[in-house]
Amino acid sequence: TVGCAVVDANGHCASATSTGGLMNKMCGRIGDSPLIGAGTYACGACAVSCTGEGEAIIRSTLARDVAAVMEYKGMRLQEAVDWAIKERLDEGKAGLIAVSGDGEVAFGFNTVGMFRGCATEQGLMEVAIW
Amino acid sequence: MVGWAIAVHGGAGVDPSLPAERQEAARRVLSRCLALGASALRAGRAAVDVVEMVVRDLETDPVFNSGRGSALTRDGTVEMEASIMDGRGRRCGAVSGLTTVKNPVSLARLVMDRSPHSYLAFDGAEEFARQQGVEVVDNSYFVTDENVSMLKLAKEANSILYDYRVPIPETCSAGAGAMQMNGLPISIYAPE
Repeated sequence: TVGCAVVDANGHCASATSTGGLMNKMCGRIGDSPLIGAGTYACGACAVSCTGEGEAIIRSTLARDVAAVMEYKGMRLQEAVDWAIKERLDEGKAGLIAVSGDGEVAFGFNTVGMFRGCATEQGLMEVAIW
Repeated sequence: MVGWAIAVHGGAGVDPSLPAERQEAARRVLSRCLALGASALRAGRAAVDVVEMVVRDLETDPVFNSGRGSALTRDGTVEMEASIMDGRGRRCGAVSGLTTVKNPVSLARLVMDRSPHSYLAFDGAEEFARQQGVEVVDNSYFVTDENVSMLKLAKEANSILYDYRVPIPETCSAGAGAMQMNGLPISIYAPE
């Protein structure tokens, strides 16, 4: 799975996710990536793209929950991401990247690693796996 | 005005002993995509345009398992899926079951922009792709030798159910055997 989350200079957020799904999957299987609110979500608060165990991400409405706790509990982006990974995935294995409308970037995962990178207008640029 | 920011991912669930050259290839692709996105944001492009552009680039590179190099079904075929969401107005588009569309994320964008719906799948999505004139390719474009090998290993393991590739055996870490996922040692899991 690949994904991207962006906030532009006007504070507008967007996200996109694309995948081939899982190796050896049943024909006709739908994963989390195309499901808005599960693998992908964007609103005024943030933009999120998820990857990993699709069935767990669907059950947890992972991407939407990051936005929801920002909207309803007032959490900051990284706090919301950490909460969603810890409290919503149960024993599922997954990760996500996110940006907020305020220009923050965040990520979280409970797998061994996640291929990821981020850059900001302030000059941060980072690529990491583990 | 706020500062722009961009984040990308190429999948979770990485084999702890992923070979250094595979790690380097992944870092190289991610860096290239970040630079592409950052350049567009510096130029004032809208967020929704940038996410589509960056994901298109990721889909075209076989390092990750979307688009070219896609994961395979148990029949050895490709069924790709993608979505896009514009936070401004919470507009969205999604597609599933694509077999010939070169860049699924762009078809998802067209579902959002040019259809009355949010989600099209399988034959309907392929028909919409042709109506919209998006680039299509033979299914074989998406199938790489590496993924055919991985499917064979997955079938032999008879249990790879989630979004993780089975690595070639010599890349498996013997030291990571204590952790398990889906009833299998975590060490057999590699990047998606």
